[in-house]
Amino acid sequence: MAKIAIFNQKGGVGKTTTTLNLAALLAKRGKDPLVIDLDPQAHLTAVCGAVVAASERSLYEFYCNGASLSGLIKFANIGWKVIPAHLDLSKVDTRFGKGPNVLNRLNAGIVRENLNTDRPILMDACPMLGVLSLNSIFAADRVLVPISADYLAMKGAAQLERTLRALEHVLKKRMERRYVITRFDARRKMSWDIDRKLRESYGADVCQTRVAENVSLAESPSRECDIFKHAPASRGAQDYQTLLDELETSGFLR
Amino acid sequence: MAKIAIFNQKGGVGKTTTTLNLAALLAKRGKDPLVIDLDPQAHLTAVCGAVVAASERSLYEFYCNGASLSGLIKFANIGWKVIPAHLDLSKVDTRFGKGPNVLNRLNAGIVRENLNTDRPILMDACPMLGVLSLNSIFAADRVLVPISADYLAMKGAAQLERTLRALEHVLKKRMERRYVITRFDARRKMSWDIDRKLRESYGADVCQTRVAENVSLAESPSRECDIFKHAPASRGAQDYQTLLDELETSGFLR
Ligand SMILES: Nc1ncnc2c1ncn2[C@@H]1O[C@H](COP(=O)(O)OP(=O)(O)OP(=O)(O)O)[C@@H](O)[C@H]1O
Ligand SMILES: Nc1ncnc2c1ncn2[C@@H]1O[C@H](COP(=O)(O)OP(=O)(O)OP(=O)(O)O)[C@@H](O)[C@H]1O
Ligand SMILES: [Mg+2]
Ligand SMILES: [Mg+2]
Repeated sequence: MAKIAIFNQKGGVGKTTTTLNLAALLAKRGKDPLVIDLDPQAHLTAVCGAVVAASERSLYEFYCNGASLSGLIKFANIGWKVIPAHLDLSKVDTRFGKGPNVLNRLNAGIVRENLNTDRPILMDACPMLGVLSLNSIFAADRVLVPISADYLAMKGAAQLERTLRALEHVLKKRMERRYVITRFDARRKMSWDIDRKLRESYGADVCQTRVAENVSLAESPSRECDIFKHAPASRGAQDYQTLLDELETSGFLR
Repeated sequence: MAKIAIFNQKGGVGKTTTTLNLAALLAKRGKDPLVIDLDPQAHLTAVCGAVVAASERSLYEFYCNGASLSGLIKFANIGWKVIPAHLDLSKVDTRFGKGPNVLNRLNAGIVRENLNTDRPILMDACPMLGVLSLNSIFAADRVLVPISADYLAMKGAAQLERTLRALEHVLKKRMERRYVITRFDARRKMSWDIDRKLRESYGADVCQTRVAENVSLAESPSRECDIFKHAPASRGAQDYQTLLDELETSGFLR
C-alpha cells in the first residue's frame, strides 16, 4: 500500500493536522496505518499520546544505532501505530548529514523490514528541506502537499515543485503528488485567488477537496485526539473524510 | 541599539510577517533598521524585493567565504536595508554544523563590523532550531517570539523557553524576551484560552498587544510590500503600530 510523505517546506500549513486526521480515518476504516514522525518537535507524537522520554525508544535510535523500525513502533493512546519522534532527531542533520546513503536510510529500512506490505505509511516532517524530510520523500511513493490558502504558502509550493522535479531526475522515478488546499476561508477573496492560481499551475494535481478553516481542527490537539473524536460533526471532520474518499477513488492510496 | 531575533521553532506563527511589518514601521520612524534574513526559503527577502540570483550576493557568502556583512547589504525595493537569504543557506547546517565557533559567527561579524551602533537589527530565521536560527539568537540581545493563538504553537513556545534558558546558562547572559500573540481571533474561545495560559506561564514577558487575525496582513506579500503600504487603515497596521509602541515604551528596542 501507499507510502505517503506529507510535506511542504512552508511552516504551519497543516502537515501535522493532515497526517493526524488522515491516519485517524484510515484507522477507523480498518486500514491499520503506520505513522512515522520525523519532526524533532514531535508535535504529532505528542498529540497521538506516543511521547517517549528517552530517545532510544524513538526514530532517533534508528538513525543513531540502526535499531529496527518495527521495534520502535508504539501503539499510541490515540489508537493506531506511531514511530515516535524525539528532540534528539535535530542532531541528524549535523551528525549524519554527509553520509553517502543517509537520504535513503528510511526507505531502505521500510523495504528491508516489509513495513508496508499491507498497510499505508504516513510520514510527517518538519518544514525544512533537510536530511529528515528528504528521508520521508525518498521513502515515499506519494507526496501530499498541504498548502494553506495564503500567498506565502503558495511560494513554498513553487519551491517544492522544483525540488520534487529535481529529485525525480535523480531517483529516476515519478513522484506521484497531490496538492491539498488547507485553511480555506470562503469569505476571503485571497482564498479564491490562491485556489485559482494553484489550479492554473498544477492542474489535476490539486485536490478537488479543500479543507476549510475550522476551529475544531485547531482545538483537537489540546485534547490529544483527532477531529473525529473531538468534533465528528464538524466541517473539519467532513472535509478530511471527503479528502480521503477523493484520494482513494483516484488511486492515490494503492 | 537592539539586535532582535524574531524566532519560534513552530512554523507559520508570523515570524516573517512580524519582522516585515516591524521593520517597515521602524523605517517609517527614521530608525534605519537592518533586516537579516537567515531563512533559506528567503520569503522575507522576496517580499522585500531583495532577491539575489547568485548566492554570492547573499548571507551564504558570509558563511561560505567570510565575506563582510556590510558588503552584502542591499537597499531593497521596499525601502530599507536587507541582507538577503538564499536557498544555498540550507547547506550551512550540514557543512558548517560542527565548527567550533559556528554558532557565534553572525554575532562576531555584527560586532566586528559595528553593524548596529546606531540602528536596530531584526533577524528572521526558519522554524528549525539549528545552526542558522541559533546564529540569530547568539547575535541577539532580545528575542521576540510570535505565537499564533493555537495549541500547537503554544507547545512550541514551551520548548523554546526551555531552549532559551539552557542558552542563558551557556552564554552566561540574560536573553531579554517578549512573547507576542499573533493571529488572534477574538471570536474563538481557543484564542482567549491560549492568551490566559501564556500569561499564566510567562507573565510580564507576554506583550499586552495582540496582533489580530487580519486578512490584509496575509495579502501584503502578494504585492511585495508591508501592511502600511498595502492597507494603512487596517487592523493589522494598527496592531503592529501598537506593538512597536509597547516595545519602545518598555525599553525593548534600546
Ligand atoms: N483547516 C484548519 N482549520 C483551522 N486550524 C487549522 C487547520 N489546519 C491546521 N490548523 C491549525 O494551524 C496550525 C498549524 O497547523 P499544523 O501544525 O498542522 O501545520 P504544520 O505544517 O504541521 O506546521 P509545522 O511547519 O510547524 O510542522 C495548528 O495550530 C493547527 O491546529
Ligand atoms: N495576524 C495575521 N493575520 C492574518 N494572516 C497572518 C497573520 N500573521 C501571519 N499571517 C499569514 O500566515 C502565514 C504564516 O505567517 P508567516 O509566514 O509570517 O509565519 P512564519 O512563522 O514566518 O512561517 P515559517 O515558519 O514558514 O517561516 C502567512 O501566509 C502570513 O501572511
Ligand atoms: Mg507539523
Ligand atoms: Mg517565515
